[in-house]
Amino acid sequence: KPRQLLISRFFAPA
Amino acid sequence: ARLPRSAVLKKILDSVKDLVKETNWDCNEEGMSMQALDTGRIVLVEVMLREAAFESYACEVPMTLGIDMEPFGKVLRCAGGDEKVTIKASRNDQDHIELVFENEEKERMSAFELKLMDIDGEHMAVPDAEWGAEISMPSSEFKKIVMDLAEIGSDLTIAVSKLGVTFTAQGNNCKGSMVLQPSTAVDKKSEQVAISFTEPLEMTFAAPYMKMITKAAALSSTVTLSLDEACPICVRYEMEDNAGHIKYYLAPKED
Repeated sequence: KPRQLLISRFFAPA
Repeated sequence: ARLPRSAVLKKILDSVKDLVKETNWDCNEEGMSMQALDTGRIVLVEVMLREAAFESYACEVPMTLGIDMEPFGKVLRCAGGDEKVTIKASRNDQDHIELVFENEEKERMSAFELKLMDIDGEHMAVPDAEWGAEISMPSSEFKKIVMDLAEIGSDLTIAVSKLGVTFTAQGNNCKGSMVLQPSTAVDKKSEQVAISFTEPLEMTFAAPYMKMITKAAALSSTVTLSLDEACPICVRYEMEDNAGHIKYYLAPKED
């Protein structure tokens, strides 16, 4: 079952 | 800020309410915008309502309005779709905003106050990626594909190749896939399917989240999907007349 990734893995806080 | 019809604001709220419970609306001379993560931190939603969306718009000082989407939705539901909406925020009294709904003949006017919240919203920096693939298509068609395949399985795979764009769902006891070719036959822009890609790619996303995203189809007749390997997909709905947009960045699932 593919694992769901989180947004924080791709976008950093501004 | 005065909108000629409340319908746009109602649709925007409907497009984000399943994902975002409370958010800061940043108001400046450019317009009103919001950026928020869903509670699962899997989708980043960005809404931009430009000055062009408003019948009149004035913002003397930039303000941030902390809004709880639930009561905001309740107040907005009191407005008729054709009623004019005026939103007022006072710099001296920043604990609430006023909303006034008027219908054309002005025989009816309703006024509401919405308490503002103190939300420490962290803004995320979205890098301007050059995308490996971009698909633009009718938003209603994308919505139907997503809604149908979400019934088949909880994982939605989107593959772009010279075959076109293939949407696939896999469940325990059934699997389905739909292939769309770039359409050259239809002349109406809003009916066309356009696909551009630099190299073939295939990514998997959570169908239930993509379903919530497709609710924004009410805002724009076309949707643009931008994909890049190992990157959240950007699902963008541009409102006409440069009124603004709503963008969803949905994080992928790892193979």
